[in-house]
Amino acid sequence: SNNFNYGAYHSLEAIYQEMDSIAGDFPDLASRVKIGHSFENRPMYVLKFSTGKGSQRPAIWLNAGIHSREWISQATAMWTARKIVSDYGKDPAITSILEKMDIFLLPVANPDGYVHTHTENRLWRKTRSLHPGSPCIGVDPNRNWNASFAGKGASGNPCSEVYHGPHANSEVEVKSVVDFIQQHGDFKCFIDLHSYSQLLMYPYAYTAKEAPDADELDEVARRAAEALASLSGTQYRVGSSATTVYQASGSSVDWAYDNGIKYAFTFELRDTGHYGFLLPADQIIPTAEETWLGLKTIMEHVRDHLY
Amino acid sequence: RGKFFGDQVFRINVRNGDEISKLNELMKSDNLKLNFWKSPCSLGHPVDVLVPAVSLQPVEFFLKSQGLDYSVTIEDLQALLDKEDEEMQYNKEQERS
Repeated sequence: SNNFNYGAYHSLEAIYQEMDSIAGDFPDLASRVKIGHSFENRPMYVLKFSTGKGSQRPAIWLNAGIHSREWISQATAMWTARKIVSDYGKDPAITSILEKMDIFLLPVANPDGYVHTHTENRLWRKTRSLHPGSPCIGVDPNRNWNASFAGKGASGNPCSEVYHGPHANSEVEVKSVVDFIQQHGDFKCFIDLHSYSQLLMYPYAYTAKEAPDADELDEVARRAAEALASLSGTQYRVGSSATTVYQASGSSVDWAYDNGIKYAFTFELRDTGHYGFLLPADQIIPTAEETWLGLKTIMEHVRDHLY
Repeated sequence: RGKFFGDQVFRINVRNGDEISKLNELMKSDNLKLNFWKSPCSLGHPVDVLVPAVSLQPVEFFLKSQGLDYSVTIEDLQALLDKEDEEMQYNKEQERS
């Protein structure tokens, strides 16, 4: 309905405008909700997709862009937002999911970092918070959650790329999401989108110990990876985060799982290394299209296994 | 804006625990200003590291002297960034028109 190009990378401002456009184009289905603000006082917006007309329903949280340089993550989230509103009423799967549940999509979980990648340093990963006594800036927002905080796989050095921050939820961006999810109280699924490695993982990241629901999560993740591969053959590896990549404490998905959100997954989108964080824009739509198949498989499972 | 002229990304294939330890040593050397895109963690997982132009020689020397297997996955990081920037500018102009 407008000239937003989903096959291109965009500034934060353009993304926020497009979120507003989606909400304006589909007022009965989508709304843009401010859930907080960043360290540098930029708003944090989610798109809420709901057919519940104000009633509280169980919900799914889709989180993207927590590491700012992983641009395919934010771009995939925006394509996904448009896909949800376009397919509602046409695709029986997404229609039935939204008849039962709400979906909340956060395309830019780290707005300051994202702006920094556009204006100063394309390869910035962390937030932009300041630390008294250190010349180094930012916290890794995926080490800042209250899940074995400051344990293995995170650093106490503010200059590290995996600095966990002074305390859990010290980053206002993380706290905004935590507060929103806790106030809502009925999230059943939390999915974090990252890049790059082509992995689909589930808790735990902070320990190699098996999660109580590991068998079910593994089965769902394998089906999701198969669905994803069915489009163009992109191969994903599946497993718990700690056993598939490395041990990392304070991650979003571990926090979600430990706080009762059983269906907690992390995607690492394309590619396998030739471009790293600089995935060319012509791969945005193919990546988003295949990811959608994986996301839909997970969301359908959640719909059919509400607890 | 940060520039990355002459910077390269290396992929290092880790074959055993000893090689992981060697790479952890490399990670600790602050003066090389390395940016590990994928850290040394476990076997079967390649390590990707952004090496600034000024550190290319010492890093290559280190990898070769330690017998570590590596390849260059991004030859010219700035060229890739310039291309990305051009595409974004082009896209903005298209939207305006």
